[in-house]
Amino acid sequence: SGQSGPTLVRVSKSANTLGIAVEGGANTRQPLPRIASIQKGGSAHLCGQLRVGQVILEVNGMSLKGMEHRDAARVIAEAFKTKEKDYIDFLIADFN
Amino acid sequence: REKRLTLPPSEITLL
Repeated sequence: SGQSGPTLVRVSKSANTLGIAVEGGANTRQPLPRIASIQKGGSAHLCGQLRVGQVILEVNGMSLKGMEHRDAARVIAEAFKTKEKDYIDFLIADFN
Repeated sequence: REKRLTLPPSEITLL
């Protein structure tokens, strides 16, 4: 079967919220942040390329490997808040 | 006896 490697997903900031719940981080059962849910109407939902269960490896080129949950969540939140870019680049892995 | 370390579940953050 086609083992696809990590995928780069560009999420435009098309809504007021990113609209994902993330679970996981260093020193927990889920070592890398995983998408736990996607809220309707959020930027992630409107983008349509993110799926529940996908693992976020990088945000705008910054690796989340080894980061505690709160630090990883802060990186994602700040990437969405910043006015420098009107999108966020997620490097995503499909671990099932 | 080797003590089995069980990792804690993670928090969930809404973004």
